[in-house]
Amino acid sequence: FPVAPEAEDERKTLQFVESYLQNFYSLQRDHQPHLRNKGENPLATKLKEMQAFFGLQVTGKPDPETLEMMKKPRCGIPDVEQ
Amino acid sequence: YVITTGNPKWKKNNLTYRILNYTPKMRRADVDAAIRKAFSVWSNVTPLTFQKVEDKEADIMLSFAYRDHYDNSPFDGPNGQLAHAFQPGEGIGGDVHFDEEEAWTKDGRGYNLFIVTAHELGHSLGLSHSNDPGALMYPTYSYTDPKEFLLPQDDIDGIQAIYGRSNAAVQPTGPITPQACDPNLTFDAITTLRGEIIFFKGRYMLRRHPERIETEINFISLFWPTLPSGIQAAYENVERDEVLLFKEDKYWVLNGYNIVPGYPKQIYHLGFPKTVKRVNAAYNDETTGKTYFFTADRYWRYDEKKKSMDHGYPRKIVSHFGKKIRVDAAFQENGYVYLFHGKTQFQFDPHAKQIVREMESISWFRC
Repeated sequence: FPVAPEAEDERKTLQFVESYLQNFYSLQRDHQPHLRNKGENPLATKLKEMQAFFGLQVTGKPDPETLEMMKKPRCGIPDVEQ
Repeated sequence: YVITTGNPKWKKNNLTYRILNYTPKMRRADVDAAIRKAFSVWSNVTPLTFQKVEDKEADIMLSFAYRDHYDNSPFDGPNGQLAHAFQPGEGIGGDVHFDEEEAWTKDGRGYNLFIVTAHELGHSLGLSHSNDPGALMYPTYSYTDPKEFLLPQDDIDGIQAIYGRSNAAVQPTGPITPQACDPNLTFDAITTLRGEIIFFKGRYMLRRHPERIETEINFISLFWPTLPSGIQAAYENVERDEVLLFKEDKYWVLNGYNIVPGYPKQIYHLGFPKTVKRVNAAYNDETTGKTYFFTADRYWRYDEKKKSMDHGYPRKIVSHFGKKIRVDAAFQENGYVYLFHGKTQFQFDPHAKQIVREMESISWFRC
């Protein structure tokens, strides 16, 4: 089926968020996405860490303020130790 | 500030650097000057010295690179990641890489090479990212006019924790980032701007959006790179959708977040006599169309329709506002006028012509 534009946007946003958190917040690449693990979603955990670092509201969700911060030009060094 | 894990540091104070290649986007002399100035940011506050060398291995090698440049950290093209650097150590340790696909400049356009270099050298010397939004070691880029740049106190504390203090007789200090809930916080100027309230303090502006919980702190230069820091007065003319900003004997006009061409102009253009050197505060009364300016212990009244000062002014502030104070900042909200003096603000009712409440200056922030 044709992918609805919103779903395509959402997929791109998620890809962008994941890449940002892998680059700067040592989010591990998930090599078994088809397996559901029991703990909190690691992406949400890393997202909270990033939101806390930048003094944003800690929601664990890619809300507009968080995406706005992620889109800012920045240094390539991670914000947390790798 | 954050020191890199394991506290890596250079074992000697006299370091060398070499510029391996140059970006075609800047004159070679401007690249040299920007990088030289960036090194002086850190040598001014520590015992460290940096000597430029040619044609041999240096402690810190600086270069412009494309995408994958074989250090396991490929660049990503324009914007995004601008540069990166390696912690102190042999070989690649201390080296700085710039993404060649960025628009490198020596001013406020594109990305200022001096600012980015100064940040990366923080990493080359052993600092990691700070979460102080005003710090040089904050991860995101923000422009400051290199002529006005002062290394913030957070970064001075960080680098001196690694290398000790400067040998200078007078220890350098730097600007401290304002904290919205600091009870001692005072303001240089305040204005409304299309429903938001903007509080000016030094190089910073604190933005209070009616629907957002937290207060946003930014550099003034983030929105207006050509404006100076230290704005002294500001007011919004809602009818004309303009904000006027004042510093010393000059003023600028903003339309939204754009600076109207043809400014700054001199305040005498508004009808002030030459004896007035600066404006301390201002607000526009939307109902009467009159603008009130505060200088020293007096206030002036300007008719926005006639575009001239009303006769019979200046008058003493106490004669109209009932308080013998010097006003640092003022703005009008929901018909009330808020006059700020140090850590206190006075809510003035223009109809009753009296002060109806006294509050802390920071009461606008949801602390």
